[in-house]
Amino acid sequence: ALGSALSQAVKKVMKAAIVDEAVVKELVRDLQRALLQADVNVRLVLDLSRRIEKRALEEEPPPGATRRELTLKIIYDELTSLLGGEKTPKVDYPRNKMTKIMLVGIQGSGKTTSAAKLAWFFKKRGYRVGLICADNYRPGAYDQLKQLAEMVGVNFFGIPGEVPVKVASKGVEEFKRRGVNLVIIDTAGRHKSEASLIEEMKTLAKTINPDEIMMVIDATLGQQAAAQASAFHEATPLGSIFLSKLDGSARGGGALSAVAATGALIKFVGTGEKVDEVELFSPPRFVSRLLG
Amino acid sequence: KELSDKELEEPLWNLQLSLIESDVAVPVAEALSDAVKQKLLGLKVKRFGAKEEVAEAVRKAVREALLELLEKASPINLLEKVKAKRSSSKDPFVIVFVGVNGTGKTTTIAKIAKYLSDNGFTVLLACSDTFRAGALEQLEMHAKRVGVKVIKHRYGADPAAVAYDAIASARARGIDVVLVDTAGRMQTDRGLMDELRKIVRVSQPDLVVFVGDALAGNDALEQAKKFEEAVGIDAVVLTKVDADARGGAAVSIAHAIGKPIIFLGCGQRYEDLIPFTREWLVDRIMG
Ligand SMILES: Nc1nc2c(ncn2[C@@H]2O[C@H](COP(=O)(O)OP(=O)(O)OP(=O)(O)O)[C@@H](O)[C@H]2O)c(=O)[nH]1
Ligand SMILES: Nc1nc2c(ncn2[C@@H]2O[C@H](COP(=O)(O)OP(=O)(O)OP(=O)(O)O)[C@@H](O)[C@H]2O)c(=O)[nH]1
Ligand SMILES: [Mg+2]
Ligand SMILES: [Mg+2]
Repeated sequence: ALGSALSQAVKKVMKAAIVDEAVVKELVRDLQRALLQADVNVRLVLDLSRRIEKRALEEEPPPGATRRELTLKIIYDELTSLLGGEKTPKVDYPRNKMTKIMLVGIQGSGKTTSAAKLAWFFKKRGYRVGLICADNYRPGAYDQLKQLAEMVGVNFFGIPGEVPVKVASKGVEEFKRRGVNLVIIDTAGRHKSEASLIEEMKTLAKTINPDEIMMVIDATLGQQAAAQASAFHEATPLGSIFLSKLDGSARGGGALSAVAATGALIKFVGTGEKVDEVELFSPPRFVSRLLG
Repeated sequence: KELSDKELEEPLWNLQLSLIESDVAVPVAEALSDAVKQKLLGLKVKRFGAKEEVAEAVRKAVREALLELLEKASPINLLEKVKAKRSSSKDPFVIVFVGVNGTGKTTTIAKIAKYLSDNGFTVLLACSDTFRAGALEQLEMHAKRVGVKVIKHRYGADPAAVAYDAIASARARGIDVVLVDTAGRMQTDRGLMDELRKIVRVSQPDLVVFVGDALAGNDALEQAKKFEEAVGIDAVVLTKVDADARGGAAVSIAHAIGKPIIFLGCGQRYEDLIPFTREWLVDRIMG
């Protein structure tokens, strides 16, 4: 009788293991499709799902939890840890000296609008803010940032037609005189294949020596995100990411790929076209949106 | 022996991943994979070296499936269309440009204005983006550089009124083409899509051109679908192809709405506008 009880027990455990494995594999397949639809980098999706599947099959569900619940927890943990943890980013720059944030990114990603949003955000927190237009390339760039600066009610500096390094240096000097403690420098759009523009960005960063270089990434950015972010990071090390246009239908997987590729964490998200449509990044909210 | 489902599983999965890596939207990659599967099921292959033979058969079938997809859209020759209208009507040829924020609509309008005037047509621009900071100044600067006039009202004005005003002005002055610039908008914003419907209704355009970003991933599918549903798209321009984008967005858009891609934007200068060819896209996607 013990012999048959044993073989019954073994059969039951084996069956449970087979069911467990099927549950995990199905969840991981669903995860892959969700992340790919969210524009997460294909290589990253494969690496992540491989790691999650391994952990989900090897780890023991805590008492009372199912294999399925364990797998879901592992998915949440792996994604949040990629994003630098669950906490909201800290953005309490010093008030007794000047902090310079330089915005970079691909054409049309939302740099100029995001510059104004950051100005609004930090003005509300009591900083003396200044915006500098260091884009002498795009027609109307000066007017665009000037109009936004007036809307927000912050200091603005620009010299139409002047080269970026000169405008930025003069702007920083002028803002020092005015006691500005938070300077946001808007730059022209560029991508990794535009060698002279990448070179200009390097020169600008070298001359101005910003405290933080923030890359603005469009939530619709697809599989090129990791390569572009890496190229930007290699030219001018990225301190953080501003994820724009999250009010659309895009889930922002490109930004996740950029974080994984560069180590720069997402600090802000853009949730609309108006200057007050900006929020601090929330990893748990982003993860749940990513998973659809 | 004949190819079975089981043998095609891995090659088809790899196919889907490589299409997705080229920015083809996931549902479109799956549809293409199914099309390839239909072509290949039952295909006879030698027993030895079957893996390479299957991979080659898959490659050939994908190329066919992509070309078939792209052939569904009948091509548009812009110059011929404008010429035909000019010789048959007193009204200007009206093109309204639409798309989500930052895709390159305004820059594309400037490029097309230059293209049309280089080909002997007179062009008038309409600044129906009365919302975004710097929009009026941006289009004005482009107009000056290209040597065309622009009709603009003030920030906050009714975009449809600007278009109407420009079309009336073009008709009165015998101008051949009116290019209407609209504000970028999320296809998920009902109020803004209603506004766009009104602009298109008032303009009664000869062409509605959707301007899409080649760097967009899965969202390109959503954008094309929703804009097509809302106002109807006649042609597409895909921008920023110089940013190393593999071009899968073009496949997603073709799959979603079956309308022709008339130009590619390959840079920020006026001359960075190239005609679209199916072979170019298929070669690029196939790597
Ligand atoms: N809906 C929405 N639109 C946004 C957001 N951020 C920026 N935009 C819009 O995106 C478009 C491009 O924004 P810009 O600020 O001009 O982008 P940019 O990166 O400065 O562009 P370049 O300087 O040409 O490279 C504009 O229409 C903005 O209003 C956002 O969070 N949500
Ligand atoms: N590299 C590259 N940049 C482009 C291309 N087309 C447009 N751009 C750039 O993309 C940015 C945005 O272009 P806009 O023409 O302002 O885009 P838009 O769609 O009118 O933007 P909104 O009106 O704000 O929605 C500008 O910096 C352009 O120079 C292209 O084909 N290649
Ligand atoms: Mg800008
Ligand atoms: Mg525009």
